Amino acid sequence: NKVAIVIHGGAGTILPESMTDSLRIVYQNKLEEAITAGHEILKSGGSAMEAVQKSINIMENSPLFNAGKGAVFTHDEKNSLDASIMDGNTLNAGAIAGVTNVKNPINLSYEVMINSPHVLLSGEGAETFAKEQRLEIVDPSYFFTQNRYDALQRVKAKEKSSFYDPNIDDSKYG
Amino acid sequence: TVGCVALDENGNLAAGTSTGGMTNKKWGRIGDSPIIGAGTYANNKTCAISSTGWGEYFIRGVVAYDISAQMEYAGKSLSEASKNVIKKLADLGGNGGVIALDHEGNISMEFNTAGMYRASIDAHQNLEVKMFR
Repeated sequence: NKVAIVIHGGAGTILPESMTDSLRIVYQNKLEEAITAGHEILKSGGSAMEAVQKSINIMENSPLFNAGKGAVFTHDEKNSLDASIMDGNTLNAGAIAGVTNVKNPINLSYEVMINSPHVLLSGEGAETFAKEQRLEIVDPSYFFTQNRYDALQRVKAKEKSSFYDPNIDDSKYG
Repeated sequence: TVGCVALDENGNLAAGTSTGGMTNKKWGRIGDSPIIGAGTYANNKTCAISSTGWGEYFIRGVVAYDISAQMEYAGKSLSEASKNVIKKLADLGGNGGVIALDHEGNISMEFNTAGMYRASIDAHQNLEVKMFR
């Protein structure tokens, strides 16, 4: 009857100049909030699927991470969101890609898994499916954050693409 | 990118990953996060995985499934399989990391970058929050 949970909030080369002591505490607190929420579900007998969604929702709703609110910008200055989820018991899975108006993409991937015969939905079709499943739809401007927008302008000026969260990456350009 | 893997009291594993992708991406580029087997995978016989990093390399390496396959078919431990896969990722020229949890509650958090935001609560309820190596 063991329960356990692990989360991540992205990887890269964390810039010392952008990681002040106070910012580090902000990240640590949000990570602790996210994992504790998932762990509470597990402790109270909830499922691993529920715990995964709850912990990810907290990080999606935070501008600190490159997911949901706080997502990086595309070349066209939009936020395009991807997510997936998998159930280890049934090997069932759901995924979505290129979504611009679903507040919590991980919840949409779950709906794809349980309420469709498909595994991966993309773009407008995925957004239509989200509405049909009565998930929370937001104006795309909800995802705007100034630091991500500024990061896009910096990357555009270099005519490069960044593969990581610009706050924690200083070198990985393709 | 954010991700989570969990083991519940019924012995069921689950994995999830959510991302905004990469800054300045064009042409409808999709990374590994929504690709089952590349960025996300879960199997009660083995483990649950969520990945973060340079998506193209995680797709080419079928990274998440590879960890599970090494455990299922080669009898590797979670730690061994995760280390093997991150080394393979580096050999291919990619970088990033994975969080992994097996069906016994063992945890692995491997990455080949300078840092990865991460946190875990193990089967003994020990909380760990880390950012750097």
